[in-house]
Amino acid sequence: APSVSAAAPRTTQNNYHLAQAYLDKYYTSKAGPQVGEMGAPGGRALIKKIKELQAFFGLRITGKLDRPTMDMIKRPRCGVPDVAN
Amino acid sequence: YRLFPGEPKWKKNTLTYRISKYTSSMSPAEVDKAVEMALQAWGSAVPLSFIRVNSGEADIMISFETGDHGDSYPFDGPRGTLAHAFAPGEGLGGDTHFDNAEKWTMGMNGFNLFTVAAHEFGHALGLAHSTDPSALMYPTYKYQHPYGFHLPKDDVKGIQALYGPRKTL
Repeated sequence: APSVSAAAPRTTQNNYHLAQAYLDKYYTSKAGPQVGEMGAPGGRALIKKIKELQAFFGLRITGKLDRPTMDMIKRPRCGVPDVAN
Repeated sequence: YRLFPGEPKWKKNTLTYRISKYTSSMSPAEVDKAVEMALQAWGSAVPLSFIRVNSGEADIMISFETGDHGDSYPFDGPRGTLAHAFAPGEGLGGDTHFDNAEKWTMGMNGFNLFTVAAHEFGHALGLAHSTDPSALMYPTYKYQHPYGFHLPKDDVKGIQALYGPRKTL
């Protein structure tokens, strides 16, 4: 049982980094927010981008990296950003 | 549908394209066919025609690239990002790159090149991503059968907003 619990946090961390990279790539315009605005992980800017992604894909807008959002992030896709760039 | 900021479009009705680098997972003839069918999908809806050239610069330069290939948008290996294209314009404008780390195919045992090429050429002609899940310009991969393919309504509206409808005789 302990090994299971050890695996869960790692998966969450992997998902977090995957989501961060995805949002940086597809939901940041090149003119881009100032680094300060990005703030600490899980900051307001990140939640705002998660909501933008959920709105774009018609998902329930929770601002959280829930299962439907992570499933969408893991789908193969086009490399052009979804927000104006 | 969505257009790019400033609504860039080609100011001419005949565009040239050139496939400058191929992939090892399909024969050159298959790549040529998939690209031709993908361009024709858009050409059937608007008064645009596409001429293939085999040397020099073309409006739409097409190539299979790996990792960092010099345009500030590095590819990421298998899955993830499959391809990208640039909005109409000089230089890189219209150019379309496919991630050579993917397994490309004419069928369904990999990523169907027609499907991805048709989507990317939408960008090369001026369309951004659509929020309509049934649209070809929806950002995530969804297999489209190349033969008998018709552009979904959302994509027809988008491309005709830029170039007007193709006049039927």
